[in-house]
Amino acid sequence: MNIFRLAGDMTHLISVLVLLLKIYATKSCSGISLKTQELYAMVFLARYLDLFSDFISLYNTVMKLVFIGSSLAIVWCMRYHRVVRRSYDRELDTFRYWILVGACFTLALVLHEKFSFQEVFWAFSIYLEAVAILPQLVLLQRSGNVDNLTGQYVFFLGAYRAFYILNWIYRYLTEPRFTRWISCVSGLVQTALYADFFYYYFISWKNNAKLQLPA
Amino acid sequence: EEEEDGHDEL
Repeated sequence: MNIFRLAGDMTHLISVLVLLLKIYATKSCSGISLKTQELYAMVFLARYLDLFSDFISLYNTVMKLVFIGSSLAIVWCMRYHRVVRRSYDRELDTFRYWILVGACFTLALVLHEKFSFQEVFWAFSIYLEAVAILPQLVLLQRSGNVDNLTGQYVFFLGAYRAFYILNWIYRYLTEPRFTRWISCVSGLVQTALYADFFYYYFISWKNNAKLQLPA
Repeated sequence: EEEEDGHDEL
């Protein structure tokens, strides 16, 4: 574990905590895409199929459980919580995400490290994570106004991806056998999707103004 | 000899 990987995991964890805090404290999920949250739940369930078969470290196991648990809890709140679900921006969250799921699964059937149940689902989860933020970005773009916690949530998610890229560069330079093209290429695509958001995030931060995305 | 180290990232 290097410092970039740890920083990546921590910003990922912070992003989830920020989102839980927003939902819990404001009893509102406005500005949050349920579709993105459902995609993340699928990503973690598909990726961590090895939870009980391969033990890597206590850290890995705990983090996996946290990511699966928190993503399911968020989806549950947005769908079923008596108060929270009322604030869901249903009419703005219309991204046809099943297309993403189908495309990613097809790609995983074609491009994987090994043709086995676990490996195909692992590749599927990597591809799906790369594009899972799209419904969220579209929702933010449509609503224009982004509240502080939602902005920070997306910011930390993007930071997590950026740190993972630094982690791969570090591993590539220090581990002679480190070649993970599926993760690295998908990770680059995923981080690139945040570029536009980051641009406006930094502008609003610099001007000390509320984050607004152009229509 | 190190095994192919699975997926050690999250």
